[in-house]
Amino acid sequence: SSDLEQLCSHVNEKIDNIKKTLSLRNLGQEPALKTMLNKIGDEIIVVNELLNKFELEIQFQEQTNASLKELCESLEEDYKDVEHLK
Amino acid sequence: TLKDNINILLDKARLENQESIGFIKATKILMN
Amino acid sequence: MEAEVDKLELMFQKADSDLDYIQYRLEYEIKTNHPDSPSKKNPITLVKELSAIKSRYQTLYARFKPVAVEQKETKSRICATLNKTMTMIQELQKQTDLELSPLTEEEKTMTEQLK
Repeated sequence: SSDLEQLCSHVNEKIDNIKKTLSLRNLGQEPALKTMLNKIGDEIIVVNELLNKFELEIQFQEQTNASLKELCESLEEDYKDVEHLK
Repeated sequence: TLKDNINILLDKARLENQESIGFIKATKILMN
Repeated sequence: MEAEVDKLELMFQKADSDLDYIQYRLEYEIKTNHPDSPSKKNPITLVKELSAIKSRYQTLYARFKPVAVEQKETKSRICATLNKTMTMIQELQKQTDLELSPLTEEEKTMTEQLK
């Protein structure tokens, strides 16, 4: 029955996509919707820029993590030395 | 909403990165 | 029974390919009516780009979360080790009457900052 469910959701998903595409088809007629569409297009460019910046910040954070780990290890070495001294 | 979420996360990541730079600097001074 | 199942399977396959064809024809018609131009993209392209940025956001967010957690853990490990090292050094100083120069202002500030 799970296969059948999977099959049904697969078909339903395609039907949803067709409905969505059908609603897009009538977009051309109404200028207001056309403007909205162009605005969405502009927003997509802005959001992609933000995602690029976010990705850079994550890369930087991953590098910082590596430096923090190195620092932690060398600090733990120091601690062992001091403990040995003691 | 997506755009606002990304802006919030971007600010959070930037802030954490700046804090970490200060943290590493302070730790190195104290280690010396 | 077997024949019934085969027939049902064929029906599903036909429905599936019919749906694909409808989707293809609709997208073709929209792209024809709204040709892409440098400043304006057709609705199909925009819908596809919208779902692309949503999944890119999910991917980046999934990557960001563990990095932030790991950073906090490493920082608290560093603070703990630094504190116990400095405590032990102070004990050593007392034991050996070795008077080292007191912390400079900058070092005091840093200690406070790390605390």
